[in-house]
Amino acid sequence: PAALALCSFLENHREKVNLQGKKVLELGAGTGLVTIVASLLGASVTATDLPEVLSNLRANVMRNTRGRCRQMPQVAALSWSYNLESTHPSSAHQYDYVLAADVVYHHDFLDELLATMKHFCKPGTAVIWANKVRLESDLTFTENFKKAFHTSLLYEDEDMKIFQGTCR
Amino acid sequence: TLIWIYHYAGQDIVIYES
Repeated sequence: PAALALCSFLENHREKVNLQGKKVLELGAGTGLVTIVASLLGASVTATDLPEVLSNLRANVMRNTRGRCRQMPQVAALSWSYNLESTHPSSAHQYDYVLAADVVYHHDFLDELLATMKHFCKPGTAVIWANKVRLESDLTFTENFKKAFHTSLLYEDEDMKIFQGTCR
Repeated sequence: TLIWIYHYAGQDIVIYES
């Protein structure tokens, strides 16, 4: 559901989030919808998720972007971790946007997710995170997100929220 | 643009109109 909300937001608020020609990383890309829409909006996107979902992700992304995008999206494995510097050194990446939808639910890697968001967020990067916020664990993550980043609420509809975070 | 998404390979199609 948050992926749908984020895609709709990105399509309808291009003056707020202009993806044209921007470098984008998606965390927990899952089925790939956000990556596909961001690519159609002109971004150069790298979609990441766990290795076991990449074949379906790649198939969805290729099927929906081939011949429709200036920059074909890339698909890569990425496990959320505290220690990304060894595998993804900060000197080797600079993203304009880090996108994440439906990544906060009942799982044991919320701290690693936040560490991953922080790792890829540099000055000039905006982390845009869309999620339904309902459970206690969701609220805790939201508080930690606000502590980690300068945070603004881009969109809200009942439980559905889209936050933007930039470097502190 | 119609976007066709498989949730899991070959099952549960979601269609999103961009």
